[in-house]
Amino acid sequence: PEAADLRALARHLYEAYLKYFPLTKAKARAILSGKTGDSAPFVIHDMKSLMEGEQFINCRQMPIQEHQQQTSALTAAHGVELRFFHSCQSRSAEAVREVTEFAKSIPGFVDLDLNDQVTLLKYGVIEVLIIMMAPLMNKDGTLISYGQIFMTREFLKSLRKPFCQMMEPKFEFSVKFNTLELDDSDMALFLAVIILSGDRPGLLNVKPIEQLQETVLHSLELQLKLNHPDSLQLFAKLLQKMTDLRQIVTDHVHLIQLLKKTEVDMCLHPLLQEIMKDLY
Amino acid sequence: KEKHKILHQLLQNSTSPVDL
Repeated sequence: PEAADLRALARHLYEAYLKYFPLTKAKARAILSGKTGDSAPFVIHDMKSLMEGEQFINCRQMPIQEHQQQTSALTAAHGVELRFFHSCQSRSAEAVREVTEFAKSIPGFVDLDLNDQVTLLKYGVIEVLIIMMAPLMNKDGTLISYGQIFMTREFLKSLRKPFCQMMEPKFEFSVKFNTLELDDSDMALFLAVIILSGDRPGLLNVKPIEQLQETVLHSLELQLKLNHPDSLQLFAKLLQKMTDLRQIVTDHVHLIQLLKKTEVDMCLHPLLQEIMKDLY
Repeated sequence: KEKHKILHQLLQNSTSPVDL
């Protein structure tokens, strides 16, 4: 019966994952390997294709008029990077909302102290977003804009400093992470484990969080044994990734803080500002 | 609470998403 409960938890989290995250790993890998028939993504590989591809970016989040106003406000010198960065922020804010809904679906999460729920999200959400980027990436580039666009790694590296430094660490991490070959049902459990980290600074009541995490960890361990019977030590390897992840988030937040100081025209999305303030 | 106003809203608002 205990194993049955752990399997039910895995199924529940997988269903929530499918419900709240629009681009699954299965779909992303199909797009990346050209198995989606005639709907190949638009490729951004230089400034010209970026301009052409911009109509795809943000089309879901922003009313056209507002987008045009913001676009025209940012057409000064160096505007391209800032404009693209702005689009990334809108998508990230939307993704934070998706992760929040997923977190709320973890059994027991909404019964935690509300301040602790906030702390878990504040510290966990960027880690979750970086893990969720991995399925969208390969060594040559990344899918963006819900899989409608493929942006090359070389193009991202060609942007001016410090924008060119933002994605390279995520590519390095993702290429290694993808060798673990997790599927969407494994990912759902791993994301829940990350969210339920009992060592986040400022938590008021650690014990119930650790208890919830322990159950999800057991479910993840069983899931990996059943789903990847030939992959030795996969559970241990996956848990080790959590250490690398914290370093990537720390570096990412420092880079954003640097941008805030150096880029006169940069405005940070209020939700992202809230998350990053006093984070690391 | 004020420091994390939007996160609070996202957590408590179960149906309509906060205007992002």
